[in-house]
Amino acid sequence: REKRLTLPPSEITLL
Amino acid sequence: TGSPVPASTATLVRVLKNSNTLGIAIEGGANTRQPLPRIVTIQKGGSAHNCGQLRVGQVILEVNGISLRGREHKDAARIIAEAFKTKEKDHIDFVVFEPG
Repeated sequence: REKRLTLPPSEITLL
Repeated sequence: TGSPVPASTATLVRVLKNSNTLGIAIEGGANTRQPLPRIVTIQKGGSAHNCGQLRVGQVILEVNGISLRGREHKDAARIIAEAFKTKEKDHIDFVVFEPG
């Protein structure tokens, strides 16, 4: 869980 | 190919290209908090909305047989965009997984 918290949030792309 | 996905919640969804936009927004990709692209918006009038089987919250595992596992966000988005743009098919086959 800790690893996930340190990962950056992702961008959002509209397709 | 990574962690096994419970078959019961993985679904093949065929989206016909019956509108000039696909009309989904995706979030996620390798090396982010959301490791696989997740549908965060479905726009009214887009092909995805017209199809009626895609839902916000679903995670996209495959597009036309191409696995999105381990792909960065931009790569996954490009694969989906190209699948919609190509004239070779009048549809896109998504394999989606409903978490939870």
